[in-house]
Amino acid sequence: MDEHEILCDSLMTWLSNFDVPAPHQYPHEVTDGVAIAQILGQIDGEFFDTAWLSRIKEDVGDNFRLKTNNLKKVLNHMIDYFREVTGNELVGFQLPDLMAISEQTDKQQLGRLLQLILGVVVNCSKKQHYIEEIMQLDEDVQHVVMTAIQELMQHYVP
Amino acid sequence: DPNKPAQSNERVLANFFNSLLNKKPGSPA
Repeated sequence: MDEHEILCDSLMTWLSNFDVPAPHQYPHEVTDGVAIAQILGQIDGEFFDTAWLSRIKEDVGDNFRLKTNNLKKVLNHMIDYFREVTGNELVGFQLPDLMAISEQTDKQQLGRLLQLILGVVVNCSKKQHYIEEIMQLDEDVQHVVMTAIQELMQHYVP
Repeated sequence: DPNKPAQSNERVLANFFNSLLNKKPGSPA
């Protein structure tokens, strides 16, 4: 397994602990963006609010266009979060190829999308809760999470 | 210091995550 798959699998292990209605145990289950949006709503419900969540289409099945549209809304709003809440632009961070995620469940690209959720978690008002949860995970997973956060933060430009 | 024992992985992880808890939102790593 290469490092990108390890990143994706480790972040899926972390995400699987969130309690949201949409399935989110396996990579293919999150490629429609629904579970990710619900998780973001749980992490910071003020920013990822119900009005925003209502724009995420559920039950999109295998419709790649609708899945990609959902993923675009998720990615764009996370980028908004960095800008508006943390006061940072993400410069030089290779944004995920959303079509590769929606069409092929590309784990390299999915890992980069999930990596951005970490950036939200470590800046949200409930970060203590979420970081303490991360610290309960296996050391191998924690190590991947740490490296992913460090890499992301290298791209923060105020 | 070459005589200093290497930090255990557990310690490195704890230090990192504790530093995040003490970090101001939005500040660099």
